[in-house]
Amino acid sequence: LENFAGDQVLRVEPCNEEQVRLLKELRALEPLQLDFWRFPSYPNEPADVQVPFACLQDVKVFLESRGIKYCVMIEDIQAAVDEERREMYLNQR
Amino acid sequence: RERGSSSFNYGAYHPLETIYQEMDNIVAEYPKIVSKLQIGESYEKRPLYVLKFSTGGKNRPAIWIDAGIHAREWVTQATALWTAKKIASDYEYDPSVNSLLNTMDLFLLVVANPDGYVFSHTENRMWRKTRSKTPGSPCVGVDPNRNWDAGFGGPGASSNPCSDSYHGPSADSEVEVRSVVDFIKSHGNVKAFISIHSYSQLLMFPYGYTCDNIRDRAELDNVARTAANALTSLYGTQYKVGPICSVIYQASGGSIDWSYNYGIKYSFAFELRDTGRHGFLLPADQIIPTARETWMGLKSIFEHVRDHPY
Repeated sequence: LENFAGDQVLRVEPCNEEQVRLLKELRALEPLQLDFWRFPSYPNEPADVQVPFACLQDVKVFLESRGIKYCVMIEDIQAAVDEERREMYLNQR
Repeated sequence: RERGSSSFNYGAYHPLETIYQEMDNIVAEYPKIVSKLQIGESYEKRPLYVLKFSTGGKNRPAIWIDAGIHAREWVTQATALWTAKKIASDYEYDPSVNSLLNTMDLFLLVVANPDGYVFSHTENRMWRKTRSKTPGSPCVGVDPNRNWDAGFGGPGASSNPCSDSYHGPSADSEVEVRSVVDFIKSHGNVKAFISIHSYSQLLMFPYGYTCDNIRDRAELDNVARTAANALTSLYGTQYKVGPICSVIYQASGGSIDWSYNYGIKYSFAFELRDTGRHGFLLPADQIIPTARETWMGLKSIFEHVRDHPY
């Protein structure tokens, strides 16, 4: 079972074409293992990206150093998975 | 144990076996209008079941709906199952459903990517792709909504097998996609193609692989806006409407681009309720509200398709 402890989902808001391009470059960086839930597309359209805990710092530094606005949308995915599993267990009972 | 569709809990997430069992229950309970077809097998040999809603006739014009091609979007499969029960139980009571099924057949693929769905239950909750193996790569799976023969391999799809939007080695390489394509082609009279996803509340029409406008843009935009308004009327859920390319992003190899190019004018994709705050883990208490509001939108599209034969 994959564990998502500490993984976060960031909502990233590129404000111009250059920032969209940078996000697309970020997406192509395979070692980061980013999972874009909503792909970068146009300026002012948010992109949502799941970032593994191990890469959080790298990704945040990348965004902040280039002035790309973001917020943490989901603090800890594993907590959400655990909650969902608890609900399903209760439901089955 | 859940023994029949009257006691089944539609407001909960279920594993594949339970969903398939419930599909059988619906067929058993409404045998006059619902039957089950197998249109193929997934990569891992799971059956691909379609519920057929029909009041008879031969090769009537039809509406196709598929749900859950992206495995992790669980509210999609749950909504499709609720919808199946809704159509079956409303027949003879809802004039709109009567009129639809007296004119057209409806095919509903409740779990379009069963391997991925099982994997998302047992191994990785965030799994989106199929489970096919790619020769020469350690990574598994293809994004089945980048695998259709519509601008295949173009912008908005990845050639990297490890990517979550990997388009696959060739168009229709995924048996889950090919089975739907074969079914639609062999049927020959499908007039609407609706694909249901869930993330960020959108109702879209072609194209995704190009930002060019389709010939029927004005009509489809109008149909989609009417449907989105009907959907919003229930709980106020706001939807964005438009072509895939401008509403979200350019994405090639998508199902509704293929269906439109194949000649199915009324091709739409829903992205159901999910603000992103829960990701794909939409709390179970939102399943039925999501399904209920989606039904309003679907019915609006059905009525337009029924009243505008082509």
